[in-house]
Amino acid sequence: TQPREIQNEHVRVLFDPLTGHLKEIQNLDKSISLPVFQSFYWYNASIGNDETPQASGAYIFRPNSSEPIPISGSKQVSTYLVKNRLVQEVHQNFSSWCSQVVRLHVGQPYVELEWTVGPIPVADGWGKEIISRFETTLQTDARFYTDSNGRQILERRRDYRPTWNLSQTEPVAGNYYPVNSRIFIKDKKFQLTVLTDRSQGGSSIFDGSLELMVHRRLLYDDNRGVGEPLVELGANKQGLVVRGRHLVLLDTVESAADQHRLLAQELFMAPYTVLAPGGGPSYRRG
Amino acid sequence: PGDSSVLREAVAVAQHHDAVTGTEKQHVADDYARQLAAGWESCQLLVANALASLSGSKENFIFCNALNISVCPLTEVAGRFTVILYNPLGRHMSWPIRLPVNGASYAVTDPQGQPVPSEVVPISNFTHRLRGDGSSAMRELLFQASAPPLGFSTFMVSRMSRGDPRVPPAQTPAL
Repeated sequence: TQPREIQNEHVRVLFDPLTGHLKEIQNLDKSISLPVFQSFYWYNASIGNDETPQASGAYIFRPNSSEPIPISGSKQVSTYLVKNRLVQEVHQNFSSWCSQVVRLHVGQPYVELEWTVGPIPVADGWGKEIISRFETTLQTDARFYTDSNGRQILERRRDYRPTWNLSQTEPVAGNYYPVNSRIFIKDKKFQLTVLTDRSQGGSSIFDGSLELMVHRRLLYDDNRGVGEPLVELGANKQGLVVRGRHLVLLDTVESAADQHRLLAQELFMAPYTVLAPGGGPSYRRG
Repeated sequence: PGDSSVLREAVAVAQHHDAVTGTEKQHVADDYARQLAAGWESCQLLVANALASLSGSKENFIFCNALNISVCPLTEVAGRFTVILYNPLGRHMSWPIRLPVNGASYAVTDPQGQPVPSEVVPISNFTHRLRGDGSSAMRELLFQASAPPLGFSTFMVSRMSRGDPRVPPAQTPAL
């Protein structure tokens, strides 16, 4: 039996009891419910094709298909639920190298997704670019929003550039944009915002969806100058394992910025912990 | 003596577009990482000096760089330790603290000596796999800590033994 929900005083997260995937987020303060399916996929890195010999590499993201492949091949995710007073978590295992903890701390008005990805297997000869994708019912009209190098939030439109007529030749890569701290989608009423803990690439490949690239491991050089494939190895000579967090906010369009601006500050300038053995030092109030 | 210039230089070097975007050669990536690690090590001394100066006592301050994968040799073995939380924001902050531990129950007190609600939760299997033999902790101590704007808070943590009147009734996590 898979877990059905976790909840604190602000948010409820529902899971599909059959597949274990996240399936709905509810903002209890505003009585908002939004179906949200979230899972991990990989794009198969291009090694070049008839149109152009361009391979995916350090500089260039170029999948060989617009359809990413689900990491949980059977479409079922094994899960484990931990419910306590201060935290409720669902641990999701997508594969031997991809997992996630969906977490609600007491008092927090957002959902925390802590993902762990890697080492990406490449023994099959395919470079892989891993994404976390959110699918919702929001009517987004080909629009999504990303921050731009830590500056203003910019509207992005799929297959469109505001200052020239675009002939789109790369339906996925041509719609990817830098995400430095946040990406969001919205309709006339509601907004789904995802805050990142590091710079990533992100997009909305179809209406109501939002995705972020969390890791990649490639086997070919893209011939743009670096001269080697992006196949970084860890200390144990395997591919790198990365762990990061996405914070997910669901709110009305009018009040979403009140939440994501403050939360992004907290993420960017997070408190730092120092430890000392024993009783440690005492501090005067001053 | 602590020195922040080592980290300043490392961060300055890492402003190069190859470092920002990850388009550098592997041996250059390794060197960026080496410089940043050396810079942070030097800054840790600086922070420890500042804390010692503020408290008026020289302590053995510990910086656990691998807390994101639940590795911290001090909290895994110590029966009593102090958590110092620095808040770089200009407003009051409340933040969840997770520390790897091996005990079953702990008492946490805030800077005023008041008890802080805490609990011990299991570490995920993913984290166990990730750490390899880098840590023995099976659980994490979790509590909500708060800190003033641009300031520190200190929290005392002590492991409780069975029969301790402060031990809360055991809670069985729903599995």
